[in-house]
Amino acid sequence: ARMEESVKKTVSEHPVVIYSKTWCSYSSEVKSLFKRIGVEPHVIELDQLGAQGTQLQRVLEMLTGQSTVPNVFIGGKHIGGCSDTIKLHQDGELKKLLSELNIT
Amino acid sequence: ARMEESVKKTVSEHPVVIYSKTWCSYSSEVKSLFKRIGVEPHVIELDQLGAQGTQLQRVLEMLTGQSTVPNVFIGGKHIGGCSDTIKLHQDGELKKLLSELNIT
Ligand SMILES: N[C@@H](CCC(=O)N[C@@H](CS)C(=O)NCC(=O)O)C(=O)O
Ligand SMILES: N[C@@H](CCC(=O)N[C@@H](CS)C(=O)NCC(=O)O)C(=O)O
Ligand code: FES
Repeated sequence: ARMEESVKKTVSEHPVVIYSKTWCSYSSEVKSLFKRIGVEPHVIELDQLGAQGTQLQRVLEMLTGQSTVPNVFIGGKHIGGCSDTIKLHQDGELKKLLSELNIT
Repeated sequence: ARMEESVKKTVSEHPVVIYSKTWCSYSSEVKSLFKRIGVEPHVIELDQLGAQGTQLQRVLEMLTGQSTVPNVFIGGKHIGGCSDTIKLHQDGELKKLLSELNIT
């Protein structure tokens, strides 16, 4: 419950949040995508948080239905993973979403 | 030394060898690429081998200079990772290489 609250707080406080793992290329791809379009994401590296990271990943699955990384939130809303985010960008929807939220 | 020999044996006995991790999307991508072109790769899932897997990954780094997964061998020759293999395929070089070795 406390972790759940902490996730909700994090995604409401930062326009773009990525739950990631440092060794994961899909996570790297999505991090650099945002940087390429001029947005600085708030990144949480789950593998650097030990047991807490494992718990956090479980809480995210509970909240979003997604058990994998990267797990992306924009404007507090769950977006999905790497493929979802890239597809959104290819459809022109990502920039649209970010500008509607005055993120970029 | 024994693990080094085991790697050399494995890559000489199987036309396509992929050192992989079960949770890794880059590893999944390269495994499915080969299946798509009709080649059954010999896959070693490093994360399923416990401490041996960690050692194996170190030995591969020693042998190939590559510390990451997926680590791909064709005809006993070190090819590279996911991006390298995909690029080879996009250049038409992958199928060429496989047919030269009578793999497909
Ligand atoms: N299609 C998904 C794939 C997500 C996925 O399979 N992620 C892997 C890492 S690449 C994962 O979370 N594996 C389990 C883990 O690391 O706990 C995406 O584009 O994000
Ligand atoms: N560009 C390389 C990236 C390889 C890479 O960074 N692999 C990651 C997993 S996606 C890795 O091995 N991380 C360290 C580890 O898992 O031990 C490729 O295309 O294969
Ligand atoms: S761990 Fe390899 S792509 Fe995520």
